[in-house]
Amino acid sequence: GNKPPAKDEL
Amino acid sequence: MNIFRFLGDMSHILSFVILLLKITQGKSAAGISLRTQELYMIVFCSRYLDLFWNFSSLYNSFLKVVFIACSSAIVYIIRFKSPQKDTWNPELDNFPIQYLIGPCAVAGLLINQDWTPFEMIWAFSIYLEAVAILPQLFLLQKQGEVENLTSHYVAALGAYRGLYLMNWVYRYFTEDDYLQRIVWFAGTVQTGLYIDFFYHYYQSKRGGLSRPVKLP
Repeated sequence: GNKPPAKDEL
Repeated sequence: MNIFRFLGDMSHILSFVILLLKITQGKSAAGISLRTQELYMIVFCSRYLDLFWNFSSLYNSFLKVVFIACSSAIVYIIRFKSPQKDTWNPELDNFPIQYLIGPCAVAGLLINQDWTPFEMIWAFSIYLEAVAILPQLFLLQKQGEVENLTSHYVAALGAYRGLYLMNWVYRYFTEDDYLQRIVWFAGTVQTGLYIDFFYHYYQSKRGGLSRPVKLP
């Protein structure tokens, strides 16, 4: 599956 | 990073500063919901588990530690430290938070961005943050009038996620394939819960006089 979006927010 | 997200984080930090000042200098937690503070501690401790493997920026990692530390300190002070612990009224601050934690945990299991344990816990923390303010709003409703510092605390807290909404709109239009439906939905619900408070907060501060915020 596609990687979950990067967690770049708090 | 954009100005909306930066201001949102600053507003969030401001809310911590106001609350910590209030309970340490004012030596009282009257009007503050310990239940809400406990929910925030759960939110940050669960969401920031990735502190150990996801270094997207020093800024993020630093604030994750700050948020976990501050929310834990606030819960500790209100629960265990004298004289603040005696100013907490369990009869008034009695919102059944299990009815918030349970559904958010189920939602986190069912609706998340990937079927890994962390993604489920992360989604749980996003949903829980959206409703974590409810015990505080219920407490204010019961008391009718909101103490000045407390009103600024709730306003800063509401503004933080409201600014994040603007940040998501900005990112949606400036970045390609930026998609975060979970936080968009939860952030909208979270900010929506403050609308009634913001209305009364604005009315009370409009005249420039610091008339106390009255909730019907």
